[in-house]
Amino acid sequence: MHLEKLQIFGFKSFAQKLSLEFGPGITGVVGPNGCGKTNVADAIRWVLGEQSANELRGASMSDVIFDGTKARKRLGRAEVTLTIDNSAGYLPTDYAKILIGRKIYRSGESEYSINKSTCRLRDIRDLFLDTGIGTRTYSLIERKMVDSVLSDSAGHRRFMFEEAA
Amino acid sequence: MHLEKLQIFGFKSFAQKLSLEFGPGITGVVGPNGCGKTNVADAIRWVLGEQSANELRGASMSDVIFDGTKARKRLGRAEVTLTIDNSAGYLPTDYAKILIGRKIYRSGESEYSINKSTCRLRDIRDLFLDTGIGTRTYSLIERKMVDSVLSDSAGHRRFMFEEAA
Amino acid sequence: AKEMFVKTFELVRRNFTRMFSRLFEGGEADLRLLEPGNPLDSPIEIVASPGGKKLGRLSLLSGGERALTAIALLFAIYMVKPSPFCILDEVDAPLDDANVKRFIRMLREFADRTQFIVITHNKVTMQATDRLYGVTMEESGISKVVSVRLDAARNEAESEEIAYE
Amino acid sequence: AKEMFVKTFELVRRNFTRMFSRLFEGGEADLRLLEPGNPLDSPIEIVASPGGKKLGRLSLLSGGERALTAIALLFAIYMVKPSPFCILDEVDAPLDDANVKRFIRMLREFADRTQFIVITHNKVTMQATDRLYGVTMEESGISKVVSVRLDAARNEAESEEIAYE
Ligand SMILES: Nc1ncnc2c1ncn2[C@@H]1O[C@H](COP(=O)(O)OP(=O)(O)OP(=O)(O)O)[C@@H](O)[C@H]1O
Ligand SMILES: Nc1ncnc2c1ncn2[C@@H]1O[C@H](COP(=O)(O)OP(=O)(O)OP(=O)(O)O)[C@@H](O)[C@H]1O
Ligand SMILES: [Mg+2]
Ligand SMILES: [Mg+2]
Repeated sequence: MHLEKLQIFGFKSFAQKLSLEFGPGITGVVGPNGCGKTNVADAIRWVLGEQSANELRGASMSDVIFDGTKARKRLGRAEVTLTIDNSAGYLPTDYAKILIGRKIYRSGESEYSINKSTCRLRDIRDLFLDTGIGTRTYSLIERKMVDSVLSDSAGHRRFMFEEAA
Repeated sequence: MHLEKLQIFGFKSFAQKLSLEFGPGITGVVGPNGCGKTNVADAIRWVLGEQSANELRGASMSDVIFDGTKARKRLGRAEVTLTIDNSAGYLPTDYAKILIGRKIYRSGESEYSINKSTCRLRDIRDLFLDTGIGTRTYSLIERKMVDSVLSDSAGHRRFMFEEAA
Repeated sequence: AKEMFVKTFELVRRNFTRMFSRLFEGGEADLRLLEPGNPLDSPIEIVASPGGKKLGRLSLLSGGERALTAIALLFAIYMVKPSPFCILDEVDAPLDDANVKRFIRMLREFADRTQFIVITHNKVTMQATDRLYGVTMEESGISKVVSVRLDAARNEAESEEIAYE
Repeated sequence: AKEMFVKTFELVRRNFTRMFSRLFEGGEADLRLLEPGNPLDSPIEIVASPGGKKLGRLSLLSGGERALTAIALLFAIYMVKPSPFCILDEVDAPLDDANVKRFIRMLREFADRTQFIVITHNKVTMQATDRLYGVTMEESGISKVVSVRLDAARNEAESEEIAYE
């Protein structure tokens, strides 16, 4: 399967609607410090069902909603939609194209959807359960993972092996 | 005061005698991964009285002695000498030029010297006691210090304030 | 469960030694169960020797060598069950240019079965990508994405705004 | 001791807000004692807002913004009692080119009273140094040092071997 398109609106620093297409192979993401590169990675993790606000660097999940700047008012909700090409049948569903949607409001209230029909968060997580995506495996590699593999807190290192087994 | 010259022999990857002069202002040190740049910083810390083998990435202090390669035999001792210009009288001594020397043998036996006369490790450490050099203050700033200042283990952050007070 | 783990461990171990000698030309490394009789609880030790040096503890290696070793291990585990996409967030930061090239070459070998999204500040990495997105913040605090073309001749990036609906 | 600490804290705090707005053009930051009535034990909180964004928790900032904030704090503490020399080991790694330039400009302001030794992989940093030493390992596992001249015209480093007795 591969990621086709990512649509972001109101998520973290993306106060303006964004639609980003990923192709095959290696896509680079560049830009100055603080411009929003890791926020793009956060949006993908979030729409795939990330449950920990901490992992997204917030205190509560509604921290992902655009919080305003001196020049712009804060927004009332954050919304991310990921379009996935499943024509190889990698995911346990009959659809060849899958739209995963997630929305959160200031109240903390959330909405989830698969191919535009409402579902629960667990339905999204179950879709990816067998693939290793969306769990702490190798869909995201960041500097702190490199550190925890090296540090002699063999706890982390073992844990990664057990996940692969 | 400033550092004038650093002489290294048998310390970590410096199997050949090295003499390095530092000028005023900003001196850059560059080179590929693993070539020995941090080892130069380690040599300076070591000769100024570093007591923790861990801080120098070893298990015991004799780990700083060149350990040999497939092509070269290990050495029996490590030796570092640092020449300091003290003409502004910054250090509590009458000398305008100070040579700090430290040597360690495989047995773990060590020798220390100030201006070529033997002394104890504590004499070297006392020389720098009031300056903040050689303690965990701002003579060395590395990535892990940046991390510990940021992490909410406020213990480290407070500790740095207390040292400055 | 015990056989499952040992089987996975052996697989990762073989991948790791192979990955390591590709990333460190001529280097060798190994993974060891510290308590082979007790695989389900045993800590896992990494021993590594970048080319020409003796096999030794991870702690004596340089910052860049440790990072590259961790990357070799993370990818060794990834190879057991390759994820269809993988986001890499600035993992190339501690690597010198030659190691970045080897790292990219490894990504290229996996890029036929895994879609990589590489967040980076490194110019060598940027040149190896199939496409490049630049994230910008012209308006303070608001992220936008543009398509970037690296003009090798002028050594400059030209960008055109994309990604709006 | 209590007055000593509070006095130092206020001094560092003033240095920090000044350093931060110089490193983050237009940004503002502050240090707060979480328990003002109990200065000797109170944790110290950092609040920061890079230009235009709202003052907020450190955790929502990007990797590079956090690193630059930590550098501002470390130098704010350093300014209380500047050490005569300071070794910086790859602290510029997470910074983009614009932030590296601001970081170097700050070093330059302190370089008349402190001798800086900057270990780096960053080409922008290299160009700002007063002299450059290259550490090499032609013979595997054996470090040598050469004098490097950055030829801006040919964008190449020329080196001559130095530093042997
Ligand atoms: N809810 C939010 N509302 C508005 N802005 C936010 C929100 N959450 C995070 N941000 C902003 O997003 C920025 C961080 O972006 P991000 O982590 O993506 O940077 P980056 O491009 O990865 O930078 P670096 O190269 O330093 O890692 C921060 O400046 C932060 O203030
Ligand atoms: N006692 C020793 N004998 C021989 N070699 C040693 C010894 N101690 C350390 N080394 C070698 O020195 C190398 C590390 O050097 P150093 O940490 O200075 O690298 P570096 O230039 O800082 O690299 P990086 O850019 O990756 O941080 C390691 O490869 C290690 O094997
Ligand atoms: Mg980032
Ligand atoms: Mg180093």
